[in-house]
Amino acid sequence: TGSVGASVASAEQDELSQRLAKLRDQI
Amino acid sequence: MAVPVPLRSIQHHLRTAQEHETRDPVVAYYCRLYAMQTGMKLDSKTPECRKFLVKLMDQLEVMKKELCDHESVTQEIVGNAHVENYALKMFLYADNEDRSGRFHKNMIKSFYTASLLLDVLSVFGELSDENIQHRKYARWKATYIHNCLKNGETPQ
Repeated sequence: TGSVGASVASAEQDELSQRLAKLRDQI
Repeated sequence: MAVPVPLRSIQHHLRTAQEHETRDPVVAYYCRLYAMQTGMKLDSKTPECRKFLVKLMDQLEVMKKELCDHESVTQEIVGNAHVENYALKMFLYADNEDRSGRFHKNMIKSFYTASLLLDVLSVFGELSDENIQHRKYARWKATYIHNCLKNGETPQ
């Protein structure tokens, strides 16, 4: 459960970073 | 949404964004962008902070679409100049009031808002030495004059 939870949180953080980069036209 | 405790240091920047929603939407946009960027560094792991940051990102994406015809938003180099000029205008207004011996809430607020907008400039890269000095001075002046007025003293 711990590793699945951490994996989901990490994926969500990556999504947030991607959205920020897209917002700033960095990708 | 209430700002989660781990993200409290961006609260005033978000308030500045709200205050500029209609007055200057470009400033509002970059205040939120700064809050987003800083918030992600502070805490994007705990569920409460993540939920808050996701909503903030939703807001930023909507703003960017609405402001798509503003060069200051589509080109960050133009945005940088816009925010810097605005911060300097606020600073100079407050500074002029200070030097003229006119101490009041508006000029305290202008000093403080100028310091927050100088924080926001870090979204574009490292602050210049001049802006670092202006920020420190403006923040100190806002606190100093506020405390003087609270204690019934005349600021120097």
